[in-house]
Amino acid sequence: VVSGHRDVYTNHWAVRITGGQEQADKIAAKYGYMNLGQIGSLDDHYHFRHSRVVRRAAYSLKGPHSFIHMDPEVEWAQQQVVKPRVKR
Amino acid sequence: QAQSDPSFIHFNDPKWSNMWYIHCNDKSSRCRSEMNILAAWQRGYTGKNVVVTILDDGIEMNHPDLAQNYDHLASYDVNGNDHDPTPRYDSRNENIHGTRCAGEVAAVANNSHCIVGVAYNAHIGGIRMLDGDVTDIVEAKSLGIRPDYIDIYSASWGPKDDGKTVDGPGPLTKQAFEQGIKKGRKGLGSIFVWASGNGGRQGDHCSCDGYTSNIYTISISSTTENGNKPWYLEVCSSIMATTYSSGEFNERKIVTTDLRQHCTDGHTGTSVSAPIVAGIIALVLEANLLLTWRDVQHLLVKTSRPVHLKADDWMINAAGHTVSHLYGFGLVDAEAMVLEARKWMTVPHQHTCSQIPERRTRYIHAGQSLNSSITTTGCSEDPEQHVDYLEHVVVKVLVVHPRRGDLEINLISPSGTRSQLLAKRLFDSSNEGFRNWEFMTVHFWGERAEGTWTLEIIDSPSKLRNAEVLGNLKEWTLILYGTSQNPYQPGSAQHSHSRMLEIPAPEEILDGPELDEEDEYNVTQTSRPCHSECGNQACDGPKADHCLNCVHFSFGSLKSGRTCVSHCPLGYYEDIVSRRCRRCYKGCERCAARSAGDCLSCRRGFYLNILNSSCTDTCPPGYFADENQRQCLKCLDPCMRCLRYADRCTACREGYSLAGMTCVPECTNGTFFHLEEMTCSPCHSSCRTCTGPGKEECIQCAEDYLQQEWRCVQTCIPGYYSGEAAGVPHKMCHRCEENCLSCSGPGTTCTKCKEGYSLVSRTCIVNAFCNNADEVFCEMVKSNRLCEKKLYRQFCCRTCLMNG
Repeated sequence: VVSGHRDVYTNHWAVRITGGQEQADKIAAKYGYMNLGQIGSLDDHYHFRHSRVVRRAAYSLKGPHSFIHMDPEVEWAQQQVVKPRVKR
Repeated sequence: QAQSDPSFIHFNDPKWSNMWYIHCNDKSSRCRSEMNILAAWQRGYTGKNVVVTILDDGIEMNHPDLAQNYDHLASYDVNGNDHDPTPRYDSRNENIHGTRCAGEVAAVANNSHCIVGVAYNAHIGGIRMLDGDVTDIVEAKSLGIRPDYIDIYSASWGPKDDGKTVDGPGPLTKQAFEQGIKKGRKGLGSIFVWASGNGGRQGDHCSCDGYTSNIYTISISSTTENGNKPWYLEVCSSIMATTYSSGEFNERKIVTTDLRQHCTDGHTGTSVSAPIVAGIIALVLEANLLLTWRDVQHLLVKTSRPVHLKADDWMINAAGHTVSHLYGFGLVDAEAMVLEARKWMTVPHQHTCSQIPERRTRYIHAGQSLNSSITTTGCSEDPEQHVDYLEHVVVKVLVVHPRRGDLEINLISPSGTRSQLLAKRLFDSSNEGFRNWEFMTVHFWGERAEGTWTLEIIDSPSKLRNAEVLGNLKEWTLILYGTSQNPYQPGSAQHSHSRMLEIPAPEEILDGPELDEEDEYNVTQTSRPCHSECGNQACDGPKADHCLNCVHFSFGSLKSGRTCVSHCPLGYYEDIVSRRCRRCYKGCERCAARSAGDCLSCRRGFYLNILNSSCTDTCPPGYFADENQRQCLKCLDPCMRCLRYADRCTACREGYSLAGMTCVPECTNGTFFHLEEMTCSPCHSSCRTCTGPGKEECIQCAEDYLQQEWRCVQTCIPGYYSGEAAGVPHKMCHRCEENCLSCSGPGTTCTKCKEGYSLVSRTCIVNAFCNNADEVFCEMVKSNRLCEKKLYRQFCCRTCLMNG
């Protein structure tokens, strides 16, 4: 629990995969993710979602989808957590 | 006429007369309107062709005061993943924020609706991204929407302002900021404007907000009509400037557009300050569309003024700028900015100089203060990093401490200016400390970088604490941003078109002139002494470029001006025979002669290939480009290819395979690579391949085993059936349908139900819905084949429908 705030894990991932969209699609399919496309103008960064992972969890749940973190084609992967943001 | 007659501009918008922050003509009241927006309009600047977008909860594009300026190309719905950023309407009116901010920027003028925007002819869009789960991806996507079309992104939100949160942009969002700065606006850099924070009452400090303390965002605070500190205002050292906003109950408020096509003066908070400055920057970009993101920040520093803003911490830094932790360099001045912008010369390239004091842990004792100093030359030894004139200064700290809110952190510059990076925060009792947190200050803007910098950490316990538990400063890094030349000096390199009189700084020389054949100077003898670098043939003046010949080396050409030097600058080598500086080969920074294979070191962006002493922008296979040494260094075996570091592999030699960026021996099936032991160790017997020895670390299952979630079993547990699995050679245990204990496959194939459920047509029905009126009676009904009758079926549901 960080300063009163507990992370909420989503079923969205950010990944960095070189080799283009097809390569990203291949990796996504391999672990059961859906590739929602490049993240804005960040080259090689893709937005994945896993339909078999709960949408909001207090912990980062392990399972076959976790193997993506070890795939050598995946340079970096980050499960998305909900960031509390307030309007000013 | 426009200048002299302030009433020259009058709009029919109903709230025009309430907009004291733009104009105040009634001489009776003591009103002051020092942002000089009207004066900028009177000079013809209204934001034409400039594109602004609001990152928030959406924009009501059909609002009568927005519709005419609304730009769908500057809009997107990240929450809904479509092109319509219309806010979600709900009974609590939660999503009013974006529409209110949008109106401050570009509400249409003279349309008999509500208000007039600061840049009432600008294009305005909205990016709906707060109305849902806000993640790093959501923020990064929002900041990267059409960076070549949108000029200014305005945001009035951030981490909680509760006085105990330390939070900021995630890795993707940081990259999105950098991407926008590097590539946005066709390389001029996107402009990011941020509202500094509403945590004043909670004693919050906006240095704990990573968005406002990011060097790429312009952090804006608020003041009231009379120049008072609004109750909600947070302080910090990264605030660049301030605007009027709503404040105390007895002072006038800001009027804004509102959701459902309304208009309101009910808004309070620092939110409006960001869009107001975004609107003013739109006026400035109209005056000079070629301003870079740093030019805009320089203009704010140069033109903002303290005027009647009340603060007890106004100070004048060594560059003569007046600055405060509350208001930055003061109230923005739209007219002064557009006037400066018209004649602005882009500032020189940004340089970055990082310095880390010697690494040693320094304990922080309760009730005492710790000082840690570092003396820097401003990286003058490296022309590409040399910072002489400061812009932003960042201090990255790694501090462990039992109660973070007890800390105050100050930074003192070589000129003696003191900037408070962090004040105590009463509500912050976290024992997390600061982990590589970056504090930023703009208070040293324009000062010289060279000299001793002192970081001061004061620990004053606000509550009883265990005195034995000490905090400690594990590490800190000083990061100086700025330029190697005076950005405002007309004589500095990028301004002057006259001949180079002094020896220009090395980085200008690397692309310097080719040598020309030497011409004899036709000069008259002078009686005054020549420059020390002149040879025995006298000179035509006192300087090194007046010599007739040189003691050491001559450099330059007739066109660009030739001079005598003791040593040749970077990019040139000393030709002893002709005693001239001759240019090295492209990419070389130092060389022994002029051919490609004579390089001794390389320029930034090139790397010395030690195999042939040449400078290349890419290294041969098996080598990686080391940024610090600017050399191609060998990858560490068994890396075949590596990236940035010798052991960050991207390809391995025979017999090894990549795990992440590490080459691990290819272990045969049934074994895995044990990182600690660096050997192949056996998997669990149920695994065919695995990531470790445990039965829960299988990747693929052994022969005759089934994958049950992330284990391999010989038979599926109750409630599961075995079936094929896509993409893996073994079978998997798939879950039967709800409340079924055993089944033969997917769908209604149940053969046994959970307690409390009955099996009906191979599916499980909860007993409460299917019971018997009387067991004996129903047995009789069944034996007399009366179940076909609907009436009997209802009385004897379980007996008649069960097919067990």
